[in-house]
Amino acid sequence: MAQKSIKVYFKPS
Amino acid sequence: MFEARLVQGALLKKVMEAIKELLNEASFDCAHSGILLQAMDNSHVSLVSLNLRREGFDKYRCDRNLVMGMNLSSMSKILKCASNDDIITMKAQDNADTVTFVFESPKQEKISDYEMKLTNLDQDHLGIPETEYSCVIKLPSAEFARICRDLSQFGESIVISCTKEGVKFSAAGDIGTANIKLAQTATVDKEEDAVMVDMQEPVTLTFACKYLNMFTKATPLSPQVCLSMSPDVPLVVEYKIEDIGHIRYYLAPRIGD
Repeated sequence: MAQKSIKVYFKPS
Repeated sequence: MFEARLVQGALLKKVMEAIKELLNEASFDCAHSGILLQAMDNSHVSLVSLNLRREGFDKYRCDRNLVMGMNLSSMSKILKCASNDDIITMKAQDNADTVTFVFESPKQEKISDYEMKLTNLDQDHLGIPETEYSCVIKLPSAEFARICRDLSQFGESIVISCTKEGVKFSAAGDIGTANIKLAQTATVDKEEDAVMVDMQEPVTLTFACKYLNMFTKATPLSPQVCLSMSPDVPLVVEYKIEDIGHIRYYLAPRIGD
């Protein structure tokens, strides 16, 4: 199963 | 000058246990309002967000904002030198390249100080939007730790499925399948024993056991844990830290086959 980076959901601020 | 004195020093020791497996290093952002830490694990699948409010400290001074990059393995070694009933003070000068930890025994007969070098960390700071989650589940933290541990024997993933009837944790693998269903509790003597489900719409998501198990290292911080889920967004696993703040873990769901 794949897993995206948390950065896909929360963008750098 | 930064100085934060915590009478319940054991809380800081527990916080360290709750993050050190997931993170090698992290920046402590110290400001007038308190201490914040946000960091991703090495593989960038999860995010830790720690908030310690100034009101939770019996003495707190932060003249100007300070970012202290700490190697958590080193910090952990130092905090292991503190007894559970010690009062812990963290302090640093403005623009300093070291932080000092002072441990006072309750009767003040033993006072130790440890100075640690700070490191410059170039870490991304992520914006976490305020979100209304479809399902918010509160359950005893020890129960959640037990479920994660038990289901990890069956596979690498845990499926969390929340409906109005309750919450179901499932795992499947070579040896077979496992399902643990928790119903919302009707009445409990102690609030911390309750299972509460607040559901707007049913949600089923799959998560890596490895990370869930690392999050449960925060269990000693709080008798309850709160899981928040919405379709296709990271799970939030939150432990309150008494009157001082909280630690939140965000974990990206697993997708596809």
